[in-house]
Amino acid sequence: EFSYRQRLKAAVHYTAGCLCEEVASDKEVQFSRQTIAAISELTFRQCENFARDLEMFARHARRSTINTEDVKLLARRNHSLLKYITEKNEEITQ
Amino acid sequence: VVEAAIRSVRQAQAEDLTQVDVDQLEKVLPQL
Amino acid sequence: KDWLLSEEEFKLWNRLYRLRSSDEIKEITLPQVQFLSLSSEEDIPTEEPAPGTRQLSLSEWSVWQDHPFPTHQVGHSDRCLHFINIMQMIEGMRREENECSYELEIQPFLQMEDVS
Repeated sequence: EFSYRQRLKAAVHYTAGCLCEEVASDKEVQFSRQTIAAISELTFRQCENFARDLEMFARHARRSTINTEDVKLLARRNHSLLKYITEKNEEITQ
Repeated sequence: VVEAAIRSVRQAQAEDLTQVDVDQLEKVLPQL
Repeated sequence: KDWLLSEEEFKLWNRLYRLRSSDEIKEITLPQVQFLSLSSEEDIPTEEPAPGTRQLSLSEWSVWQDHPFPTHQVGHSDRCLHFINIMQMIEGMRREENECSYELEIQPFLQMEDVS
């Protein structure tokens, strides 16, 4: 279980690094490795929080599968994020 | 990730820096 | 003993803490937080607070926010512990130069098929 979790973390770290590099080249700055590490860890832990919430939402609706409605519920507190997620979902559905 | 990156960059730019370090991320962490 | 201020407590509050129209600070606000990474909002300039408005700082006391303080009947939230954890991580990495300990620890686990 530890090894699997570390694999996921490593994948998130790699992806975070790529995304930061994109932002860096766009804004003509550089990110230190430590900053990328912190952003990666921040993201990984936030994903854990999301996963716990999504599980609870699905369970509350007596489902064993998390679906897009649960994801929209997760974004409910921020209007612009909710709008973005809803539009993306419609795009994907179409 | 992108939100954290953009906010950290803005902070670095406000401090006239071209390298984004953990100090900059720390300042934007509460809002994140 | 109950939720109302006693006469003495009221006098203290009135003298030391009550905001009045003659005060320099008319209003206290929290900074507006909006997503910068959702494309249509990236170019919104940060608004300076109007004169007479004191915008509270979310980062002014960050030196104190690197560990959980004692609680009474309700523990700290996941969000709070998450924040503290990242603050501690940042503190730990602050003095690192070039080599990143987190990267060294996690990289051996990277498998490219996990990356979408």
